[in-house]
Amino acid sequence: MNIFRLIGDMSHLLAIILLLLKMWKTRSCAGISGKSQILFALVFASRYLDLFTSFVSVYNSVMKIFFISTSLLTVYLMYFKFRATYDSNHDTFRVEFLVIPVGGLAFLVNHEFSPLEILWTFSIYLESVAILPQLFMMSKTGEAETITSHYLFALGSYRALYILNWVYRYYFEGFFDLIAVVAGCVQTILYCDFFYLYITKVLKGKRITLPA
Amino acid sequence: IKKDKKKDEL
Repeated sequence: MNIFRLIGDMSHLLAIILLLLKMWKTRSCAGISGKSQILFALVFASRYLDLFTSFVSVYNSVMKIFFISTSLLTVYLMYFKFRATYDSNHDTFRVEFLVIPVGGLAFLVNHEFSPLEILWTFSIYLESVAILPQLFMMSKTGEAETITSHYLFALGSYRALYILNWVYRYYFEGFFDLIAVVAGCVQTILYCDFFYLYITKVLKGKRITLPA
Repeated sequence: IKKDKKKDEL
């Protein structure tokens, strides 16, 4: 564990809590892509199956259980409890165009051709693009609430911090996982346009609005 | 490429 990973994990945790608090306080999931949230639940469910096969640390297990359960809770809140507020008309990204190619790629490019390893690879690839339905939805509506912007900034920062963690681990531990690094870079690049808007608008007290 | 069987990252 190094400082970049710890802050990265905390940022990821903060993002999930921010999203749940926003939904709970406003009794609404307006502006949130249910498709992205389903993809994140799929990411955690396919990645953390090793909860049953290997033990790393209490921290590791607790975080995994937290991520799986909160992602399921988020999907439940969006599609059941607060379904009336879900903006499905604007959540029209075709997720099969992500899941199918990513599934194929996980079969072809992986560290080891075994079920758990392929599922882990699938989850790494899927996570890198899982935010696309959310970004697509924002570009369709042309706006984002400030709390949604904070959520996305924390979520995007998490993988960017992991890149620094991988640089650190490469130099000091000789650890290097090409699949995670490439996917993590792709994931972070997808957020760059949003990061720019966040820094130039949200941090100056303005909402994110996009030109039509 | 070195990789851990046991994945310690989240």
